[in-house]
Amino acid sequence: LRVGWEQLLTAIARNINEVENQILTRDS
Amino acid sequence: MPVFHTKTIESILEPVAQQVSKLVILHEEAEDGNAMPDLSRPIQVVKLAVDNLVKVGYETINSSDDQILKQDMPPALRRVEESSILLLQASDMLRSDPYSAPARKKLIEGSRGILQGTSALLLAFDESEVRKIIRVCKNVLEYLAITEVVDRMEDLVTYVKNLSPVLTRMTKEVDAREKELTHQVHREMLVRSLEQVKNLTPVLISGIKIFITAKQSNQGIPDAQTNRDYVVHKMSDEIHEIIRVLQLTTYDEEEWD
Repeated sequence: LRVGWEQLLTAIARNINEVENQILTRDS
Repeated sequence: MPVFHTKTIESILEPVAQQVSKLVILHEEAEDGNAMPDLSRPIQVVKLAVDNLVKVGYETINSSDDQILKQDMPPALRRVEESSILLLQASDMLRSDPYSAPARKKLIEGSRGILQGTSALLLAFDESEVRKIIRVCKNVLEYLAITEVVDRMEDLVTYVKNLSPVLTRMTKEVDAREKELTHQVHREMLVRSLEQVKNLTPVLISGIKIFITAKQSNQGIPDAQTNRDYVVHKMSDEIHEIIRVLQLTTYDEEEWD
């Protein structure tokens, strides 16, 4: 379970960064 | 199983959506009371990412002139922010009690909330992109609507000079959008309508020419006019169809390929 939660939180952080990149790309 | 209507949204959200689903199952199976690890470090990383996203989000809201986007973004950003607070609370609770059931619940709610918030943000942005493409389509419709005033060769030259770049832009943007869609039926509808518009463009120019010649020779004007108007209507109908399909995001599962 440990690996599961850490992996998920890492994926969530990456997901947030990707959404941010999308916003910056489309905004420019 | 969520279905995302563009490849970009799908590529960003699907891996996380799958992991959240898996974790919900794992969480339910872990109700027998295994100790949870210290998640404060990865949760801090999420918190930092959320803070950046919220900052960028509000900067975008302030600089955008799209009123609908300005309206849709804040609730999505709040959802993400509130969810990251749930994760922080869970992290604190788990540090003092690694068996805390409410903390696990907050972890699940926080993870789901971030997924829903980021999904809403991406959708809001996507809809804003679609509105931009629709504006270009409407620009073409505006040119088609003034076709009837073109009754001299000089006017036709100006008309073609003005229409061509708008038409090219529309074709380019609709074509790119079509490639982004995951829904096969919608893609085919866009390709078909765009192809029609492309094929009808030379027919329209030729129709206008014939009308101008007819007017100059004062022969066959009604037929030339009817023919020209028919092509204008046909092209306009196809562009209205493109606009309609661009706005479709819900899926009829029976149509899904």
